[in-house]
Amino acid sequence: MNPDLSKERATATFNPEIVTHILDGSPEKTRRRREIESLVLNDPAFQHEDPNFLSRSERYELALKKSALMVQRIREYGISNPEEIMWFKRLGVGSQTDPLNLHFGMFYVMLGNQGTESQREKWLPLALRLQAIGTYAQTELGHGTHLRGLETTATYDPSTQEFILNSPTVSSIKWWPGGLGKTSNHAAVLAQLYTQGECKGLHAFIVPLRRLDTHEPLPGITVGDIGPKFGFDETDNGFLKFDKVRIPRENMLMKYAQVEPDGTYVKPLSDKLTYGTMVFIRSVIVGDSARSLSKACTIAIRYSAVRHQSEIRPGEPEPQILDFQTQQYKLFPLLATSYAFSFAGAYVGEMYHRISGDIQTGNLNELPELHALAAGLKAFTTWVAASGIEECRMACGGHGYSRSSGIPDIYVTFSPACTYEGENTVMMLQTARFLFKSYTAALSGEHLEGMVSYLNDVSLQRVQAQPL
Amino acid sequence: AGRSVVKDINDLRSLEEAYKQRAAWLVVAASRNVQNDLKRGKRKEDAWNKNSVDLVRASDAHCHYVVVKLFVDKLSEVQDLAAHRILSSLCLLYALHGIGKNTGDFLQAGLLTTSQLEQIQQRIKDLLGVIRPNAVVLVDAFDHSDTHLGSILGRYDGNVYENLFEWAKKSPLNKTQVHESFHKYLKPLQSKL
Repeated sequence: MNPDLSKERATATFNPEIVTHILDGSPEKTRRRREIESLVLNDPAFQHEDPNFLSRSERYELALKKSALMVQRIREYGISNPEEIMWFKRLGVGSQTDPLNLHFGMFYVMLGNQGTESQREKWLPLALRLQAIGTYAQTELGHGTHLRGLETTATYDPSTQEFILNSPTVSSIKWWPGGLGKTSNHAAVLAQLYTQGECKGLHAFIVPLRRLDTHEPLPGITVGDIGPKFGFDETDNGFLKFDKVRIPRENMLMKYAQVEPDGTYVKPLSDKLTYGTMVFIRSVIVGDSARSLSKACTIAIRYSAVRHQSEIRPGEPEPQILDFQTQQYKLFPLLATSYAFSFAGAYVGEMYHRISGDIQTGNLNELPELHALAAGLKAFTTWVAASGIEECRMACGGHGYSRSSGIPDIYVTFSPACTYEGENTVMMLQTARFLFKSYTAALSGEHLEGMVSYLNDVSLQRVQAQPL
Repeated sequence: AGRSVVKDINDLRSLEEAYKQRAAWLVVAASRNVQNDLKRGKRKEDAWNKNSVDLVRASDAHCHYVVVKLFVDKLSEVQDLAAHRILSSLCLLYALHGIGKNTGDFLQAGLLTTSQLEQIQQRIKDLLGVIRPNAVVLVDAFDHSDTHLGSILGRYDGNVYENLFEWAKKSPLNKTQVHESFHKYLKPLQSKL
């Protein structure tokens, strides 16, 4: 053990174990998380070569090998709690990404949340056994967060009771879905639904992409990898083009909106329900912001305690760089931010699960606030965390630039969160729309609940805006 | 400026109130700008776009308030005195640093005075000294294993330099003492110059 770190640990004024329990939620959760993590740490099969010296293709292959091993081990150990699976995978993947991440993180979740009972009965076992390997295909080459602009169409043909999936333009080609290029054989595709000659907006469809036996692309499907990115070397983000591909009516996820055999459209209770999976992922991303920033802070602060450089008082030995006030000013606000975001992540996660429960019973009252808060906190925390990770890298001097520091991997793996699952500025404007509506409602005498309840005070003029 | 909602810059609930009022101030300002443009006959979409910078600022302030509030709320659940003390210092640093980065908003909204801002800058520096002795243990508490961190600089045992050297030796460029590109490109060039 490095003597500086030993000294730091010996002189601390609190017991870190207690704080770990607070961050995990309870001592029992900490115990269980460590138990799960030890399964990975003590498994020689997870000791792989350093990915930093591998090519992208080799990294993808290694990651897929790890993913397959993880799925196998999770089954063998009988781990079924989603949070425990996440703990296992987080350690199994390490600083890399998982080609099957979207299969379990979005495809499977979406089938569960948006499928009817019969759809869940059909698809969930297939997905769980990885017979159907899926991804979430929403973003298009020419269209991103603005969902109404998506061009892919799903036109219902009542004569055969099929939907015809089509990519009418180059800009409508699906672009970016993780695992789409080479790994997946299915996708949950977001497309504009046309029935009885009318567009009914964006809906989700389960579309087979490759043959289950040979993994060859099916007729009418053009699919492949979009090439190297800033990071995410292990993930085969893909493109997908439909040339009038026919799928059965049952492949539309119909828990909320439905198309009857004759083509009659049945509206969902709320349009926002279609995007429930995205709200879930955004709530998860808030916790990811905390984790990624706390990893970068851990690296920078430990290294700052080990590294000695320059001098504060002339003639004395080089001090730990953590003793320089400028270093503290760089790192400690980010450390505080990591804690703040951890608590925010836990809150929005709990809020999602609570309100999802309400939605199941038909209560949609809090859905707009969840939608707005998940979008806003996703944007707020990812912006701050991404720039904070970069600050941590620079706080490590030249060694922070080496891949061995781990910070470049954290940065390139985390920073896309500013643009995936909703570009951040667009997310902030979604939150603004909710704030504007809430303010207008408060002015008209409506009583607001939740985190915007402070706007009730505005209407009573207890808070007065000053002229700029 | 002149009136302040913050009586004591060390009082977390008071700082939470300042963040709340800053959010309210920015939401009201952005909303009124949109409404004024609507009254002037602008289309709804154009009024929205013309004020979108203000609207994003309002959302940002709302989220910042929520994060501060959740941190302050969390402290009330912490029973252990020593843990409570250090987490309170972190929370205070988070709240004060956020004010320091957004002084314009707090001053414009009349939520703080300039002399309080000077106190805040000083208090932030004091807090750096308070957190310093516990900084390493505060990151230990995140409980990231070395496997999860994937970092030589951030190793739990701190044996950084020897492991950096071992890592560098694994570089594929070190597989041979002389890389083949030397014979292909540099050697012929040297013979020509």
